[in-house]
Amino acid sequence: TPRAGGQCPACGGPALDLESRRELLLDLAKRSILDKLHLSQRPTLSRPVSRTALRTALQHLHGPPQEALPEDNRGQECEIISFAKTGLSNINQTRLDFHFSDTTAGGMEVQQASLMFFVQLPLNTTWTLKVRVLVLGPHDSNLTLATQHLLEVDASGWHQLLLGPEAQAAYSQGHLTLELVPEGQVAQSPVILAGAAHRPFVTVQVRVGGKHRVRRR
Amino acid sequence: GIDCQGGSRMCCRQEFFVDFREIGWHDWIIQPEGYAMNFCTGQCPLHVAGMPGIAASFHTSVLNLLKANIAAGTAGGGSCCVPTARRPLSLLYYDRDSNIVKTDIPDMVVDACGCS
Repeated sequence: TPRAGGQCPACGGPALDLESRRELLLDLAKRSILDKLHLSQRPTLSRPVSRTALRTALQHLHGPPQEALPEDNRGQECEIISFAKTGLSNINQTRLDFHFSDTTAGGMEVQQASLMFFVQLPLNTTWTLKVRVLVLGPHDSNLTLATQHLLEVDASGWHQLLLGPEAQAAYSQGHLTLELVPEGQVAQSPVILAGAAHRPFVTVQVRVGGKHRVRRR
Repeated sequence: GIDCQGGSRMCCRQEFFVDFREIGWHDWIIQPEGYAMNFCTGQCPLHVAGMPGIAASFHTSVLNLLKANIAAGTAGGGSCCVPTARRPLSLLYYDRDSNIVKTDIPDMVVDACGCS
């Protein structure tokens, strides 16, 4: 009730002046959004992403699956795009590291993960690429090979590789490393890493707080 | 449901838009520009049981109120002004590793209010 000195009709307490009420509502809105995103505070951005890379990546996003989920299994659907940090690379192999540290928030269940990378190939050439999935060993020691995929690439442009359960498990642990190894001799790796518009990235569909969701009493 | 206007004291929906730029969140929330944190406010006296936008069927509302008031022995009790229609809030934001996250938070925006 905007009238000063009035009584709040809901809780009977003293009515707030408009400015204090606005502050209270803004604070409530912040807390409500952070709670639903399983965040304790707003993120501080470590490495801002360029508008170009953002626009390129968003073209590969699609809405979460629309089929209705049984009520007891409904969790919050999320789609995540992680841009690669390029690790040790040379003409024989390209290493891509992906980090996702909010994995513990609300119990995350990876449903699907795929790698997107840009290739510049000479005309009429085909190129066989091995993609190795490396995971951290016990006690976060060195990286071990979990599985690998073989890919035939015969045109320049964006290519997508659906990653299997090993990569999904690694991602839900918060750290995924991929190695792109060209088969046969190449003068230089056709995978384009540099430039904001061609940064490799992984798109992941997750369900947060699914089957293990605390039942509402 | 009814939107609050002027000094209305009856149960209605109060619109309240939170502009992410105003609260300094526009750097990490890519889309949308803000959040309609509408809320329900106002009173639900006995005689409005069953009015349009009610949170239950007419029969149920009146019956519940009568039962509650007979049981409590009080006259003129009321019910609560609650959301009767809500929709999700779709967010596109950066997490602390600069990953881009797209998610739909269910039941975040109140579209209508009514007396329970």
